[in-house]
Amino acid sequence: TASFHDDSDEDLLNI
Amino acid sequence: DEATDPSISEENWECIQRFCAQVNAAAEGPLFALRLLAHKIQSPQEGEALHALTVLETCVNNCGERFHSEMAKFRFLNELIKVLSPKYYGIWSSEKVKSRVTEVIFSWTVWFPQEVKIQDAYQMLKKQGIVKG
Repeated sequence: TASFHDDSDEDLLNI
Repeated sequence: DEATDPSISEENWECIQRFCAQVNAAAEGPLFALRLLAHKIQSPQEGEALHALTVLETCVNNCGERFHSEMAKFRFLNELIKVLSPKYYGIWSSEKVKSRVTEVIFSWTVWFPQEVKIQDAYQMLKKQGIVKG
């Protein structure tokens, strides 16, 4: 039942 | 959907509490909840976005550290920033929604001073002139 979860985060959006 | 129903102006606290309970019960609850809430907060329907902000603030108060660490990631902060930016959803979101989103981010800089990404996001909004004063 283990599921792979990518914990990497995005960068701060450049607006 | 029930907790953010734009056709009802009153908050549906029973629904909101059930939503929080589901967030707490599931392993990936905070991640999925924040994806759903981001989508609702970006709604061009003011009532839906405002309800979603109330749900978000209730989750912040009731869903603990797992929720806090997920909302403090750029992944979710960027979704809030898009509501404020005219390059993204800012042209469709109302001023009322935008000012509440700004208040929410500002309050998190005060309540969660250890969350560096929240501070970064708020500083960037100030630097870009989107948050004034």
